Amino acid sequence: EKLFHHRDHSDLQMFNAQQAQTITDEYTAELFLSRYGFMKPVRWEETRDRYEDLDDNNDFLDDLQASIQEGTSVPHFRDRPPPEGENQALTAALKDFQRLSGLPVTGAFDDATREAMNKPRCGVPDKEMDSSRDYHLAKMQSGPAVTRR
Amino acid sequence: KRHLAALVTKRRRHRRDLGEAGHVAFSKNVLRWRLMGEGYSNQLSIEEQRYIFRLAFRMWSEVSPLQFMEDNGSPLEDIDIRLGFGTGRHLGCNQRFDGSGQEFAHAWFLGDIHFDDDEHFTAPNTGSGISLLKVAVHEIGHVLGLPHIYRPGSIMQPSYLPQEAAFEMGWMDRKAIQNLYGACKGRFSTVFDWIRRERSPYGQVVVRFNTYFMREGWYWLYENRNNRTRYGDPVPLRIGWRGLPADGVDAYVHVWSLKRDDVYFFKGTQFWKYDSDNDKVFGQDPEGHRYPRKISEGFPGISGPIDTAVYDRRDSCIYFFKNTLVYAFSVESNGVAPGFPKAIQKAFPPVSGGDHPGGNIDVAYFSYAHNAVFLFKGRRFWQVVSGRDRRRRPFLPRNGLLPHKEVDRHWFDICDVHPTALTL
Repeated sequence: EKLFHHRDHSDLQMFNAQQAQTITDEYTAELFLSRYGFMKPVRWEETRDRYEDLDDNNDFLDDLQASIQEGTSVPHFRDRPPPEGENQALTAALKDFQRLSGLPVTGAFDDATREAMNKPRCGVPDKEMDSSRDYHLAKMQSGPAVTRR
Repeated sequence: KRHLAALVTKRRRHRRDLGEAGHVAFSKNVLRWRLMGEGYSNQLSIEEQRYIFRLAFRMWSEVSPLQFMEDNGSPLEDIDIRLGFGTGRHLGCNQRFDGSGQEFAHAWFLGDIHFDDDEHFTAPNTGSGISLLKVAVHEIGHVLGLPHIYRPGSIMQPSYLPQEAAFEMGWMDRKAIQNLYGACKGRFSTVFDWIRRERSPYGQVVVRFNTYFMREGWYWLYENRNNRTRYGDPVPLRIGWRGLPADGVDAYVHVWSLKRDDVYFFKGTQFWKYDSDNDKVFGQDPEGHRYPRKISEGFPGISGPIDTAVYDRRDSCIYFFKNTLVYAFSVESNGVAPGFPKAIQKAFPPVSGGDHPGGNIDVAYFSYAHNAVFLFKGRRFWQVVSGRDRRRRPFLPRNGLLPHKEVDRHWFDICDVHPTALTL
């Protein structure tokens, strides 16, 4: 029998709940920052590979994959910006987050930043980005593949 | 489900409008909400969930002109804000929940709020877990149009902080929502400072006052030192003022002198005497008078209904305001003072030009906090020139009315709630 302390076993329920992925490294930090509007979304080639490790039944990403195959342009590996550009974007986003969170603004993924990112929080983005996360059905339907049909 | 959501999206877009500051906001003041039947939490009873949401909506009502009513009967398309719990892929939403930890809820721009049921939500004042009340208040803020606010103490901070013992809406959050929807405005039936005696811990008798605003059958206690009403107000009149008419009063008068200490409430053609020591109206006072009594019997020469009244200690007169006239009733001689009634504009002349309420005054209020008399009409008030004002500026007329100001810029956040939310 699993150990419990609450009369209604509510402390057990927490152990049965699916656990959110913790932010442990720069990649998951980048996902966090893009999710909440601090930087543009991580590119989907990498995201697709990464998400396959996390969740095989993600309908949402399946839809995105479908939209990509139907003509959404995805930068080729050769077109990637130099790593320094990516690091600059991540550093700037980290600084932004640290500033808003009242943390020392280091631009580095330090312990304080990791702890802040792993705190319970609201799912509404902190910042609005132009094309970030707007995967509404209407947009999916507006691609050239639909016109061809 | 996504297709249906898209259809609903297009329809709901029409309900939004530009708010006071040019931001998108709801264009109506009464909003309907519902906890979706398919979205109940597994952690709290349904009644607990609904109670917490009623309280969360009421907290926003107490600081804004918005009112919220729970609606479990109307067609779904008439519901402005829908709430529900879910885990992972949930409720037709395209933003998946992440399990226990991190994201605990989100709100959609068009009025839906989703809570991650993998989180350990708890009722208010429960030691552990995430306070559902605090999260609900935060997410409702988003639905109403507020973004995250990165200031300590704001309910709109993105990260969850364990609930403090006294979780209430601070000044910053109040002003943020009022920036979208405006401040709370409206007429009052009466405003007064109620004096009462208490014993200090050392046995001394001390005299204290509290400020009350009344509107029809409700009242608010106003905390002058905090520039807001008491948390949880308004309260039905019948709860705080036993024996008074449930639909409100016209005037309050406190006759306070060396010989007398009597509190009266007036409504229509009648008046009641209030027993401040026992906090209820007299059925029969020590002099043998039964209440309610006719105004004309207790105050010869005065007939109800009146608009308002106030006692002036300087000349021991009660000033009764009725239409465009004012009657000075001398409590010493128990009759109308010579020279009265007078036109209000003559007894209380304007200091500048035509800036004057005219007649039909809503409230005449002596404030101990400001040591001044105010006349309210509609959303405005005029301060009566005092003796101290005339000593500094002798050209001011006696009992003159200084230029008007707006009530909501002087006494803040006196907001109605929906009648269904008066008692949760």
